[in-house]
Amino acid sequence: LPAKFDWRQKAVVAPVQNQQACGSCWAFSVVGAMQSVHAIEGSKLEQLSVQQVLDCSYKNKGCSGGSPLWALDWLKQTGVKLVPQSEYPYKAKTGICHFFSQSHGGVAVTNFTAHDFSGQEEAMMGQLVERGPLTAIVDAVSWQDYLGGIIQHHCSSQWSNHAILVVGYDTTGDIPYWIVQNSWGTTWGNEGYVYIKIGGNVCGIADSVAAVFL
Amino acid sequence: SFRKQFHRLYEIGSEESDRRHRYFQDATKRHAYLNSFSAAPQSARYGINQFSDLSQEEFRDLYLQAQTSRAPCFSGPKTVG
Repeated sequence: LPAKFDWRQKAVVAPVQNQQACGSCWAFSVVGAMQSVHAIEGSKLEQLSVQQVLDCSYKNKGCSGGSPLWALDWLKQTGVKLVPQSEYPYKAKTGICHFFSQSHGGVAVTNFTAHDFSGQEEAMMGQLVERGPLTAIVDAVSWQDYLGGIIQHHCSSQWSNHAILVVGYDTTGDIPYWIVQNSWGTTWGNEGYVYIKIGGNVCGIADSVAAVFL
Repeated sequence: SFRKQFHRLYEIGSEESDRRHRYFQDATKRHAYLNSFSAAPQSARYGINQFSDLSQEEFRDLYLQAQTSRAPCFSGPKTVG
């Protein structure tokens, strides 16, 4: 594995979004991974509709919360194609699901893997490099006050409550860390990103990690 | 300056303003505690941001809504060394 790896440098990570006052992190996490894998496979980087997932993924609860794995399972089972964000814009409110014909263009999930990498974060690094950005869930209680730097304390594992997108890692410094894209806008953290120490499953980042296949 | 920076519209002296001020004071106490663990240059820093006038309950109810789904342990090849 390379000592550091960052999918942003390959221009396959879309800009940081802001979920606003809506518990839609689970949808941003899944759509972020799909956008990146689509670009890694050679397509133009394009923002896909988070609102479509929010409105239509019946296993989840829209702005009242949801699970990235349930959303991925729904995408795989139904074969629903996500349309561009421009065609189904984000409203930060759960709405009525808009359907599109099968002939309408879009991006579909063919499969996904989900694993618990606790104690095996090096293997998780391998998955990131091999598969693309990963969806994960974390304990983000202390993130209410986060300004920047590498989180090493105040974060439990197995009490996950927030979904994020892991886009890279860096092991070249004194403290190896994950590079994580959040969905709370660019004014939060390191221009919308948070760094989490690698090793010790800090914030539970390795508890439930998914990679998507399109 | 917090109200100006984060475009808060509640009026000084209103009930909401008093409540937000209380949450803000609670946040500054949390920051002192959180920052006390490590002062190394790369360590995380905690302080005033756009969430500082929310109670912890409000923050949880608005932003921490992901449901946990258990995933099987990774059993692929080890990458030791």
